[in-house]
Amino acid sequence: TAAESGKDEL
Amino acid sequence: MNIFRLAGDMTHLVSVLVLLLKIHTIKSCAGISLKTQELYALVFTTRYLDLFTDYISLYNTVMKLIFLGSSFSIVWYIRRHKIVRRSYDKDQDTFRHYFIVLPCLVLALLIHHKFTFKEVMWTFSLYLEAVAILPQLVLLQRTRNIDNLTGQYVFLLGAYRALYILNWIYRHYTEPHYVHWITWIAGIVQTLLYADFFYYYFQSWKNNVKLQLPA
Repeated sequence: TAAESGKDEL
Repeated sequence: MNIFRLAGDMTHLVSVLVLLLKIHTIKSCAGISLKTQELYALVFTTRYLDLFTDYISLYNTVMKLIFLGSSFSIVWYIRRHKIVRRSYDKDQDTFRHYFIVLPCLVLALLIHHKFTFKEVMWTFSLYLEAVAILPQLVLLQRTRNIDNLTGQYVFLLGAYRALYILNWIYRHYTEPHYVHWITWIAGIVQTLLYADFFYYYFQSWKNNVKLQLPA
């Protein structure tokens, strides 16, 4: 998921 | 979202707004590196390709659009605005884009998590962001008189990176699957680049004298 791969950060 | 991440994002946002407001109100970009600003525009463009493919949150989307919009506005002001562009000191801002962009691109092609266009571009943006401040730091060192706003802009950018490191440490302990070593290494390198600047910034603040970097 986005959170697990750090893609939820800017 | 933890407090470090939010504080980091807000610091980043304020840094960009400080710069944009400075340029807009005093109609001058003295002391600002166009090279760094163009590299940031490239960083945001390559990182936020997922705007078209994934939806994470409203916060995420809005912030991405703000960063894209503000970075391109700043570049536009320095390049095209008929008054602002006159204050741009081209002869001092001599760092070559390709010295920074090419190595980052090669590194992203070699070291990434997945060999897809989006993932390589995302990785490239992380490497590029880590070193994009270099032309600005070189320019600061050449400019004997650093105005307050430029100093604050660079300080806020550095603070944003430091807060992101705290955010990663926090997430590392609270989210067991959260491991992202490329982000970590690029982020730590980026923060270290500010160490020298931070030292002189705090010295000038403590002694209440104008910020000057040694030649």
